[in-house]
Amino acid sequence: ATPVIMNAFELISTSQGLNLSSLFEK
Amino acid sequence: MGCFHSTASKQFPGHEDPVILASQTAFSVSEVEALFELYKSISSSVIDDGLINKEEFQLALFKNRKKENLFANRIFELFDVKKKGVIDFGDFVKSLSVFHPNAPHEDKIDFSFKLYDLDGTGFIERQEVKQMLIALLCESGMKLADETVEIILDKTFLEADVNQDGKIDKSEWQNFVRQNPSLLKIMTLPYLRDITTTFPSFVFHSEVDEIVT
Repeated sequence: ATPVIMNAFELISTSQGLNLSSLFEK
Repeated sequence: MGCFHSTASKQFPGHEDPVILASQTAFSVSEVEALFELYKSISSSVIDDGLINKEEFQLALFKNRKKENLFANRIFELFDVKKKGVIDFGDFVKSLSVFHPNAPHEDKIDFSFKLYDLDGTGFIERQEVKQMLIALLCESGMKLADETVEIILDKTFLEADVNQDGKIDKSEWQNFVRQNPSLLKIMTLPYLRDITTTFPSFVFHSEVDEIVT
């Protein structure tokens, strides 16, 4: 099977530092 | 109109009237007041000075004040609208407003472009994307050979950098996210729709005469 190469921004957007929802966790 | 501004502004430098903030953002007055409850808790977590410094921001994001993170730093820089090294309440509300489900799509595209344009040149350069990819790999403990990173960058720039000048400009970014809408998922926080139920105590601290929804 041909490996699927994700684009860089899809990968980067998985960073925890970009997940602002944790600001709302008490 | 009550005395919200006069009281809160003494303790919270840069505090702006919630009615005005609501008129400038995607939030209602009640939502701005609920955000103030969140803001108070974040801004007093390390130094109780009514402002959010980088350490407090990281603590709120990661529950760990020592965790340095390229992306959290970049978000902090963008939230620090007045470039004072701290986030005041007005900065906080206006920046978070971009993440509201009802915020204009164009604002989300603009913010995401600035986020990835690390050095603020007006272009997302290959070197910046490589730096972010390497930071992500470090953060997640993944190991990828440099050749693999270059393959990912080749593919990304082949798709996004339409004029092939080695950097992504604003209009190329707009086209790219139109073709890859999932890239804007991080720009919407569904939590913001429920902020008044998450922080109901705003009702007891409200200093506006009537809660406008």
